Amino acid sequence: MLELRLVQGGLLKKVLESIKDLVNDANFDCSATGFSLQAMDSSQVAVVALLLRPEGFERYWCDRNISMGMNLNNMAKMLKCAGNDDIITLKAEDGSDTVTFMFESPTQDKIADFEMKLMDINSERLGFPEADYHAIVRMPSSEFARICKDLSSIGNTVVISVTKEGVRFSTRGDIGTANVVCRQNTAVDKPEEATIIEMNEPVSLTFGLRYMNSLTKATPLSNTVTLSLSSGLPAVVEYRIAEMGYIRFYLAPKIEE
Amino acid sequence: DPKQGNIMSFFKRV
Repeated sequence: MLELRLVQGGLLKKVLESIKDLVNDANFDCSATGFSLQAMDSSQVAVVALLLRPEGFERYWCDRNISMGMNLNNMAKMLKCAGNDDIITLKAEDGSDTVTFMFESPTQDKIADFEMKLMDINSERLGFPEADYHAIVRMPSSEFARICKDLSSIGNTVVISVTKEGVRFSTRGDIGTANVVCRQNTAVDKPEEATIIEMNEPVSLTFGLRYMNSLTKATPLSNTVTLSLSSGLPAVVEYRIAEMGYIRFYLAPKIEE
Repeated sequence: DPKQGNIMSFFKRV
């Protein structure tokens, strides 16, 4: 049996909105580690890894490890019916082929339950080794989303380069070229407005802007985003979910043939 | 143009 009560139900709504366009079906795993998911997009370019730790739930009960296969579009449809301030509880009985989402309004004057069919999903799990990245950039998530959106109106790919100068986002297309350079900036009013660049060695990687734009749907989950980059390796784009966990996207680079 | 890499080629299955 599983019962997870999340007071900040809006968080789960935002999580679904951030991944439903990238991934169709996924197994949500519930264990002592937390409520987690690892899934790949259909074109095998990106993997999303989500972790919501037990401490973030008002009630976190699962008496054994449970894996629940869900269609993310259908799950998003159901969660759209919850208010942003609602408390969301997930419930599943042992051996059941359904999961129930219960939505409670903050004043407890409206309670709804939605039952969704589960599905069997054969998914391969990937192991992500700890890596020493050539460069790690932390910047405001809204700024990163803005840059990806702006560049995608010019070109299809973005070259992300980190040098002593800062982090450069470049694209080229039929109408011309675009370059945006963000320099380290810690002289800000709030820590989440800072741009912090840790560079062990210069790095330059190329990514499809379609995918980068898709990842930025997670922007509402966090004020900051962290890009971890190493030559020839997938980028890790991480949005921390305050006091609960994270959503990480591993995005394969484009490689010179 | 560079070719899109496959994410499966970078990580081991566990």
